Amino acid sequence: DKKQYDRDFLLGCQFITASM
Amino acid sequence: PVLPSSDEYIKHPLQNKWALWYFKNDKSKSWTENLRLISKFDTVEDFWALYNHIQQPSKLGFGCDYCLFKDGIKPMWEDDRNKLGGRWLMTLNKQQRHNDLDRYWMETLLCLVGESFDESSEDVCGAVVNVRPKGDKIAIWTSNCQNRDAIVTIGAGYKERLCLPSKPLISYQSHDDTSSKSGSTTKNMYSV
Repeated sequence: DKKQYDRDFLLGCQFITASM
Repeated sequence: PVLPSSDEYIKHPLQNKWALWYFKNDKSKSWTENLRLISKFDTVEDFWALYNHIQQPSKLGFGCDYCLFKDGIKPMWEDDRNKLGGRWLMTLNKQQRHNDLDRYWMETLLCLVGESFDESSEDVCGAVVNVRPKGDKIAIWTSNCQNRDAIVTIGAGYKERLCLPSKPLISYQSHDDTSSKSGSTTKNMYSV
């Protein structure tokens, strides 16, 4: 599967700190 | 206790690993000495960790560049994955440094890491922003200037993503034509 991410999803991750 | 779902633990993997390069024009050094690899990433979270940590293009000095390329492709014409290719080039006027440059560059990065051009994203090698006194430039580099369908798909999608008006057109130029030009203009192979 090609890993594609739309703009809104990417922007939503901007200030989320990954848990790992 | 309620445990978070596994989605909250796992970083979101990107289709490609990417390398961010920085070029600073120091005339006492060679072009390649002035080009430095900043970092590589292959997840959404690591992309933002890097993006949030570095200066926006509008804060860079004149003569500086950022280049984001797929891992293994150097941001230069001579690289095997670039030498047959070219670039969609967007030139900005001086006023746009304050109004548009940083936003356009971020959208460009999101197009790349998010693989926004569907199958045509495979033709993308990287993107470059040049900060220059006469006007800044942003370009998306692709691997083969003869791949008309992929190139036009990328150009049209890019223009739509940046919400650019239909005019003026943006143009695609081969690296071969750019590197061998004798005057100030380069032949446009495609326009959208």
